[in-house]
Amino acid sequence: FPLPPQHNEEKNIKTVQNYLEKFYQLPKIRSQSTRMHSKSVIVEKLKEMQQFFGLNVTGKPDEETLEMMQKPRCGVPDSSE
Amino acid sequence: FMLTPGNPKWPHNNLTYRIINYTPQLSQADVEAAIKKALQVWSDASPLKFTISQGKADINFVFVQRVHGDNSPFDGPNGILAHAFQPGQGIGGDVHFDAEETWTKTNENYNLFLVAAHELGHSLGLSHSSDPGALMYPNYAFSEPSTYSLPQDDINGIQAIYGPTDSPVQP
Repeated sequence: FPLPPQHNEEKNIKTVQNYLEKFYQLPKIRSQSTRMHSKSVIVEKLKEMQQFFGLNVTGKPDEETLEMMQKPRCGVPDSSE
Repeated sequence: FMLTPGNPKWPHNNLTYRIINYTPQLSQADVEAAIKKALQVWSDASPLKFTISQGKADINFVFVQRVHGDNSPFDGPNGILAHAFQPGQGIGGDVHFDAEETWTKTNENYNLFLVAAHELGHSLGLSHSSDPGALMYPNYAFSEPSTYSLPQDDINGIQAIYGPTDSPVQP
């Protein structure tokens, strides 16, 4: 059965968050309020990631960005701490 | 190409390596051949020389899974395949492979030689390249190992750190 859309959206948010935390030094987001404050940071980190991979720089987790995030890869961050 | 921030490099060109353990999916000889070939990719393009060591080594290769004591746990099959540390003492230079991946010597996922060669780039001081054709691109892509030659972006990177090869034949 296909998952209800909100489940997919929640899963995508998790994917983006985990990826940016691991590879783009996004600070750990622990609560809903922190998440709201971090939205602009996420957009900036997403743009950085999209630029690195030569994707459309939208700052949004579009399909091609999510696809790129799910590819097997090296665990070393793309940007330095 | 991109250099690791702070431009860390090995202070000597004669580096030692050691294979600490093996994956049961390949014979020991196949693991050794894959790693030797991965080292050769970099030694052919630079003045670096690699010698196997039975004792303390600059670069240790190890297959580990999940939490393994370096604050960078692996995630099981797929996702993150391996990681490596920049040049330095102790854990510096070491290469960790996720033991839960399927390791091969063929075109099936994931070819150990290709992943080892990529990780060695980090061990030597290279960061990820944004060139999709480069070995140091962060995502896994298969290339035929028997005819593999180091892409120009990676040659430029390693030679920016250690200079050109001593050999009269340049890559």
